Parts: sequence; C-alpha cells; structure tokens
Amino acid sequence: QEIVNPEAYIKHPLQNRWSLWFFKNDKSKTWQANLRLISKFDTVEDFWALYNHIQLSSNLLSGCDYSLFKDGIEPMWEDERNKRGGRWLITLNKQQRRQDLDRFWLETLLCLVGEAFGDCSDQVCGAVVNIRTKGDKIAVWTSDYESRDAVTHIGSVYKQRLGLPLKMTIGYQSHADTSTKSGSTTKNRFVV
Amino acid sequence: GKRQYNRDFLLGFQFMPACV
Repeated sequence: QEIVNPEAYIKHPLQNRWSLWFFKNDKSKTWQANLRLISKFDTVEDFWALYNHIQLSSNLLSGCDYSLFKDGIEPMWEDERNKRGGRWLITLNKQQRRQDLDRFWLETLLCLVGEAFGDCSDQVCGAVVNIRTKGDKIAVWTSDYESRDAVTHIGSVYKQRLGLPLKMTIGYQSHADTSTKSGSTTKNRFVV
Repeated sequence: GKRQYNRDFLLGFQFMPACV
C-alpha cells in the first residue's frame, strides 16, 4: 500500500476567492465596456498559474489597469462594498516603472491573497495598478474610510511590506472625496 | 482562523510544478 503525502496533491486554499480584472482604455467604448474579468482563483497554486501567465504591469500600454478584488466586489467606486471606502495610494514617478512597479504590485498581491493585515484584512476590498504616462499608481482599496484603526493598521503594514522609507508618507483618500474633487489632488484622510 | 500566508511561503510556490 502506498501512502501519499497530501501536500503533494492538495492545493493550498486561500481565505478568499479573488477576481483579476483588466482595463484597457478604448475611448470609443464606455468605461464599463473597457473592463474585463480575466479569471478567478482561490488557491495559492492557481494564483501563481495566473500571475505567471499574464504580462507584467510594466509591459502594459498606458491607460491600462489590473485590479484584483475579492469575488463579488466590482473594481469601481459604485460597488456596495467600495462606496463608503477609500484607498491607500502609492504614486510612482517615471523612473519607478522600471525600478519598483512590478515588485510593488507583486508585493501588493501577496499582501491581499496572504491576508497580511490580520483581522483588518476583512476590510480590504482589492487593489488596483494604473499604468499612466504621467506616472503609474498602485492602490489598496478598503471598505470603510471611517474605520480609523483598521485603515491605519492596513496602511502601516502595507508601507512596511513595500519597504518604503520611514520618512516617506503615503496617504489614504476616501472614494467619495476622489469622485467629487475639483482639482487634481484629493485630501488625505490619513497618512502613515 | 484565517488562512494567512506570509510572503516567503507564497513565493515558494511560484515555480512549483502544477498540481494534477
């Protein structure tokens, strides 16, 4: 009789099922029509199968986004789980596309699928990377901008995981403020 | 409890042969 080690054939389940979305900027179509669901996964192995199969963020055309959200949450402000939320925003300069973009995005994905924020991970909705000529952006979206303790815990763990210097600060903005702003900057609700 | 996986554990699976 052969005894098989379950580690050899059972995939490692994640806490959540995740959906990866792709946005391609085609000005002849509506914003929603440009957004496509690529795939869903709920194991460590299936996460890597997808990640290893798709283009790195730094190879995408300007105007494209990847979004990774918990199953059932759409990557838009209007979703019920997002509309009272906000995002920790990382803005990158042009040099950082080559130096930092891909490793920051992978680290962001690992924080999400690995539930790196402990109990506060329940407030994480997803993350988005925007590829833009004027500067790329990465953001972690959470569900409630008024949950100060959870939001700041998520921000400080995230900043540490990205290896950002202590003297550098990152800001958290509510989607309500971002969607109603008049200028190019949105006020920070929190900074870490 | 929550299924939490740290980065090194997750990275260890990046190039594992696929499960069948």
